[in-house]
Amino acid sequence: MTSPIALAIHGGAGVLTPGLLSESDENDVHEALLRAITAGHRILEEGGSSLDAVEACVIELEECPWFNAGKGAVFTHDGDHELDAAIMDGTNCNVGAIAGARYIRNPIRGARAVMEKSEHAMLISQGADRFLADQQLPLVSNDWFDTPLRRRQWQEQKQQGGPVNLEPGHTEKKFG
Amino acid sequence: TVGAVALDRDGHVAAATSTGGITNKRYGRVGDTPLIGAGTWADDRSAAISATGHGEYFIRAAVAHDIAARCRYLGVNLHEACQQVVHGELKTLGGQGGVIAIAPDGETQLSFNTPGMYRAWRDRDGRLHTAIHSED
Repeated sequence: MTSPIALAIHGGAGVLTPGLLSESDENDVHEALLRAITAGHRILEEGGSSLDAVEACVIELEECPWFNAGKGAVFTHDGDHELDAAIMDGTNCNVGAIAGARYIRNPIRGARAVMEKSEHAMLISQGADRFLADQQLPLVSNDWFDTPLRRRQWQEQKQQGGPVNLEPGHTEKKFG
Repeated sequence: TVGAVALDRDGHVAAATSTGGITNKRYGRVGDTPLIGAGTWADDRSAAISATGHGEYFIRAAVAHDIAARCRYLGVNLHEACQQVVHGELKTLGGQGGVIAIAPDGETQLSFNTPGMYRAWRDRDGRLHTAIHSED
């Protein structure tokens, strides 16, 4: 007997009140979300694994500049990008995660490589970059992740002065 | 932060999460990293969860694992577990954000305590849906 299939994705949360985005932009976001979930749904419908499905969905989201991951990731204080990702297989509780990676085009692929090709659960920063450079995965220069929107948000944040206030009620309009 | 959770025909769940963190972050801050147990979790005995939001609060509340543990040890359903954690534990600490979660029986939850969350899901009839605002 086969199990039912199920799938869900997210692309960030926050003060996403009606009117914040133009109708055209909202339509773009809906299309991007549909594209991403369709990528994973196709895999599940064809009998593929949940692990492959979640990776496929996240890759689509990482490739879309609307979302804060991969292309379109936010800027750090230093004006570059640090990418984080994690993946977990419910079959055996295997995990893989990276933090502060700078050159892996699709960070979720990097997390899966840590899970499947290292004896570790999590690698960070330069160590993660060194490991990922050996994994035959697509790499990019760090400024490949830049987008005009994220640069504008970063400059606005810097002009406000000081670090981001992380206390409740003082976060950005949209985060995550 | 983006993420996905899934259940396949063999009854296995999985979760994946990816993020760029928070704008203007400093000092090698990894507070928004989807740490296993905080932002990402998957276990065939309970649920798969991926989270988005104010990461350092998700770490303090161990949100993803807490949801799964409530299902596994207390026997509550996924909806109840998500409600208790996202609208209870997390919110009590001051954390904002949400989760997507799937149980091994196919129950799918999208739970958030913010006015919106970019999200999409497959319903029990196989239809795909997308939404942004809480009222969508």
